[in-house]
Amino acid sequence: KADSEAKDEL
Amino acid sequence: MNIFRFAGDMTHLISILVLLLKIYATKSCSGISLKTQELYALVFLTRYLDLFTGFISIYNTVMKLIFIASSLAIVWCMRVHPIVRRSYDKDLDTFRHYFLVAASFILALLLYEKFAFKEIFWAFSIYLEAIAILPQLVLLQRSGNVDNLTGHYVFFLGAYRALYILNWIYRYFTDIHFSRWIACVSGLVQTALYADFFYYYYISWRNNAKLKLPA
Repeated sequence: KADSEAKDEL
Repeated sequence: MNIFRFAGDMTHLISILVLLLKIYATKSCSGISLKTQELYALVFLTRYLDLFTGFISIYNTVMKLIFIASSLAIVWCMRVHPIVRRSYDKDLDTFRHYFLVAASFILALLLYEKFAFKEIFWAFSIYLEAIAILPQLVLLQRSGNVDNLTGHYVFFLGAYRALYILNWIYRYFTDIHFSRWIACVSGLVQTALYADFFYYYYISWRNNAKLKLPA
């Protein structure tokens, strides 16, 4: 779920 | 950060530089859809809401600032710049892009990762980016002959999203937490919209002829 928080893509 | 995503971001940046070059070098925006440029500015403004609240990396912040600044600068050029605005094909660029904004917003209210302000606007920006190119593609079909820089601009714009699809495939196999279905499906739709353009772009490159889209 960590990924959905930090929108690391532009 | 993987090579596909970095290449995608660089290709996206190149597309914007090519567009700025065309406008600056020819002092003309003929063949460019102002509506698509306005939609892109809206995409960046609604997607990068966390620009000042969150920090991911210098690269991430710098690229976000570049995308926001360049998209607003292009809209400004086409609306306000006394010389450039005269070459805007107002009577050809008639796509009702408000429907695209409304459809994307409604879809974002139905389909999102989490029902939160930033998440809804993020999903909205993803859906809107997928269809934002439509006014531009319609304008290309209507305006018949397409100048080289405009053709290259649209090509790089399509290539950037195609590279992002490779990035998602790569992350799917390497990053166990990776679950960005909204971005993936929307990105596939977005890239598919370029399919016929890519075909005619390839034909014009192979025959070394002017790019021409059938009306």
